[in-house]
Amino acid sequence: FDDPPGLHEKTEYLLREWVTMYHSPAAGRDSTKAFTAFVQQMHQQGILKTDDLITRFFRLCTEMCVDLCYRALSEQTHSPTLIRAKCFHTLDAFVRLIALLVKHSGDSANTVTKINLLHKVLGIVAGVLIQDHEVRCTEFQQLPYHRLFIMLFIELNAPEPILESINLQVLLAFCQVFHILRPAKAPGFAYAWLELVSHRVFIGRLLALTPQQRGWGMYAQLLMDLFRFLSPFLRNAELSKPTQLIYKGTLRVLLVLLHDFPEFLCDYHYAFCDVVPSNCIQMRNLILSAFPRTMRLPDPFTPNLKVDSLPDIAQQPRILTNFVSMIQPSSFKKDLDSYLKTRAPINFLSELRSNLQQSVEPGCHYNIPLINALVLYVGTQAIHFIHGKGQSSSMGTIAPSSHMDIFQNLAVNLDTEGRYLFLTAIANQLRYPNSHTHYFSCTILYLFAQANNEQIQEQITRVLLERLIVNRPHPWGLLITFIEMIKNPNFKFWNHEFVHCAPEVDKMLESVARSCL
Amino acid sequence: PLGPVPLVKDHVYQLTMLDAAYQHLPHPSDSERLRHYLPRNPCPTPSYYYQLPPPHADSVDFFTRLSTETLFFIFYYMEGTKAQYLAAKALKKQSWRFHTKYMMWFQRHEEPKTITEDFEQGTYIFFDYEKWGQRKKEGFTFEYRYLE
Amino acid sequence: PGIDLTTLGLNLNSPEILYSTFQSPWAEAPCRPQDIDFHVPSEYITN
Repeated sequence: FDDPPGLHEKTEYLLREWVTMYHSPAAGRDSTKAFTAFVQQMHQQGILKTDDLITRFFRLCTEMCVDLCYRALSEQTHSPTLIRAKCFHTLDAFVRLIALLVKHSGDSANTVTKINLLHKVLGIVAGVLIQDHEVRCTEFQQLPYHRLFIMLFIELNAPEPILESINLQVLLAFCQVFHILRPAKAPGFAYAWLELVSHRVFIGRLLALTPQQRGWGMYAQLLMDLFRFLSPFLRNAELSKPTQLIYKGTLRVLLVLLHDFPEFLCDYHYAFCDVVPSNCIQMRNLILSAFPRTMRLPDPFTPNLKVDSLPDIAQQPRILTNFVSMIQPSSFKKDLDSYLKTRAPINFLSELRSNLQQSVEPGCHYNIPLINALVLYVGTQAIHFIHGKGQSSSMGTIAPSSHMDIFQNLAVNLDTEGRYLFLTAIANQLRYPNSHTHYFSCTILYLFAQANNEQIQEQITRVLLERLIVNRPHPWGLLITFIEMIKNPNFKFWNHEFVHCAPEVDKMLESVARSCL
Repeated sequence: PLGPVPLVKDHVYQLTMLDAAYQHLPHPSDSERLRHYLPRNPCPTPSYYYQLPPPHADSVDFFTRLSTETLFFIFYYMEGTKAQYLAAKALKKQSWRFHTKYMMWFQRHEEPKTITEDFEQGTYIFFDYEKWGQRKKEGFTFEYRYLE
Repeated sequence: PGIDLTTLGLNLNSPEILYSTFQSPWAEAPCRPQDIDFHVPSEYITN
């Protein structure tokens, strides 16, 4: 609003001028000669006089670039290659101008002015995008914004000393703007957003090159944004083509992470599984299958595999999510801690189910993040308690205990939906050899063995089986748990009626058993 | 046992916008610099053709086995890409040298007769990418210091 | 049953890292060398 009179014309003239200078052979290496001359013109036009004018200048330039793209995109006669060449002719020049202004604003030691200017420009582009997204609705086009963001990111990650010194703040600035433009906020930009977030330079910078893994938390946040957006659409199994494409794209990105950065998936598996819908079995398996590259996993089908004696089995895995803070309200947490210590208040167990329920909406009666946090918290407390006695997790050491009271109470008192979520929370801990995998594997087998009715045993079998019958990968902890359950005669697995409830189930279990044994 | 969950209004809007965005997906070349000389123009080839580059196609060894003309083609027409970088490395392995002052590639044609501080006597061939062929550079003193 | 993840165009058994040639979430194949922008010496930009 209230652009000073003549500013629009001035800006249009300057932008046109810059594009010409940028493309002229005399621009010099990285357009530095052209830039020196152009900054003079900006001064003469008074653009650099105040912060407000600079802000208006960038907004007007962004809007002009966007309008140019919409005009080019509307020319049906042109091929996509020609349209893109037209759009990028101006966009790439504008990007170079921004990059040069960021690099050369303030003196070379003053990184604050550079980063402030970058935040300003990214915020302006995001603002123009969101307004455009709201105004044009389904006519919105991602092209100009995608190009601006990715080319600016690549320019500001060039191997130059001045840029290396501000690289972490540059990464943070881009992560912040991509979080602002997350798919739930700008769904029309979702495909371009995933393209940006999974770009090889972006992943390389955030997950590989930034020291001390300081980009991992930012990247995890962006993946959470993606899972939260996909969740309601994946929750209902039939996917529309657009959803199927972005789902498949997500799987590709996760495969790259599983292959190149498995430790990243290990560290954030809990947060990711908190938002990935529980019926998204293969994607969740993919996340849970990650294990540290330094670790050698014993073949789960090894006959008489002694899990207890594996060197890593007692190692506590790193979980970079503050899951304890998810146990709300604090009064519930206080009662929980008290019960774990003293088995009082006695009504804690009888009220447990109502504490976990959240609504009467069909299909989401329960507070899933709370169930996940409760299960992991009680489990880690139990492991701590067992290790405190110099023991390790086993069928003999995990019970009797106040921790197992809670798990058994949940297994018996929850309805089918609640128990499915409870067992899913346990199964989400069956990963590579570590103390959590070990404890929760014993726990789910213990619940199977101690179940006072067959329905519980059937549901435990279902929860494990639904994760095994999908395409690979399958987490190591899941395999060894299921193998133990069908192999160990103490569980009398094959005696249960539900094992033979249908010929195809019988056949499938037989084939799984054969591959296991 | 969770069953489907009906989409709330917000999610319906998001799905509508996603469907619209699906009509104009970003293209991988949108994340790459403009290729003035060799823009991507994917043409569908019969499925029995190789659909993927051979393994290690992005290694110097692979490029070293390409013909000199191919390397020069890659060097001059795929500028600013990893292919150009690999082609340059392969050309050096084929004993070509890039003269930064004259922006040309040279290959010693015969061992130089004398080497003094700042230039080498000898006859040189260079690759003339205008005529796309190798040519001998007559009476040329090789300014050693510009050798890249 | 999910998807056979080996059919998504990623060489999952590759000893090299995948991300540096990751072309796009929708691409069925990795980048080729000519698709990857590279910081070559500026003298190479001869055009």
